[in-house]
Amino acid sequence: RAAIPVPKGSCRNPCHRHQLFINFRDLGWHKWIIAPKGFMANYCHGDCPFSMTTYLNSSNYAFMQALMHAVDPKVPKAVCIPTKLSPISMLYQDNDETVILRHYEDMVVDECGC
Amino acid sequence: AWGQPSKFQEYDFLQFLDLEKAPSPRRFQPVPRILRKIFQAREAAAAGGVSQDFCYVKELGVRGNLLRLLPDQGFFLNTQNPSRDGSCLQKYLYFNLSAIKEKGTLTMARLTLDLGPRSYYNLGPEVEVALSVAEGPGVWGRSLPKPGRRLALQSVPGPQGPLHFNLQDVVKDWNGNRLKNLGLYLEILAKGDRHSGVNFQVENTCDRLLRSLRASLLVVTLNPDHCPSSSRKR
Repeated sequence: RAAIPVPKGSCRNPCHRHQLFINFRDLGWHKWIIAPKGFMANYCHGDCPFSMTTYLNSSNYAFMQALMHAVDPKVPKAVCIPTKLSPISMLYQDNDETVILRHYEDMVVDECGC
Repeated sequence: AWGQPSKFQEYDFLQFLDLEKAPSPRRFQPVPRILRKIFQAREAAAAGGVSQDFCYVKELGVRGNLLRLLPDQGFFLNTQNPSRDGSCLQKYLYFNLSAIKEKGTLTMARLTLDLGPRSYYNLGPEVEVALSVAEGPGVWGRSLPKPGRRLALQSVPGPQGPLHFNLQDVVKDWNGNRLKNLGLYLEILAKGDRHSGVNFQVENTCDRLLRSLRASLLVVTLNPDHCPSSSRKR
């Protein structure tokens, strides 16, 4: 489905993945997180209009919601969300001077969809 | 302008990391080699797009998603010259397990005793390492800890390199009842020529051990919420 080209002009801002680098220094967490310094978390943003649901890695549910929104605007639009996430490892230190390596699920957005 | 996350939001996320508040360590500890190796291997695999099971620690051969390297908070009991029987040092080892309170299964507890750097020039006499559960009030009382139940007795050709001891059962026992964690009693003997008394080589070995001995406890736990068993996986 990803190989199917999105029709041009049908949506100005289709749902897709955007780059977002989370720098732990910006959060003040560099004081206790040893590594990584940050990571590419990414995020999903964009529209999921009915005309595009076939192209945008959409769930059947998103298709139905977009269809209902087209019929009845009170029904919210389908939303652009992560459809595939991956974990990261973090090395940090607690107040007891213990060094900890921990793996956290669902930290990086790999794919987006409607 | 960049805003700071509200304390409330930060607290929520730190809870997700199993932290009550953001740690504020006075200084960074050196990252242990084993943790650095695992971290780097995972980063390299992620960069290469290789799918990984984050609930299995390939390098240690155990399941787990959280690895802690606890520093030894004990102290030397005897730093005098070696006795006639070659007894080099007695050390009380203590590991604060209070941080290990999250829901999880202990899958590994490995004590590492680093006897010093490996070197061809430092080959000393054979050393005997005796590890026991400590008895007595230990750090909490006035009297000094004594050796209790023997856990391991190992002879090594010289005081160099790391020695590993599986302490999973002991740590499980301590976790079941925190009052049981009275620490460990370590004794190291250097086996010199007993007929000529304490010789120079033994003294030299003991001095080196006193300076370079490091102990740490690697604890691996598996949180079933984050690591469902394979049968529960989709």
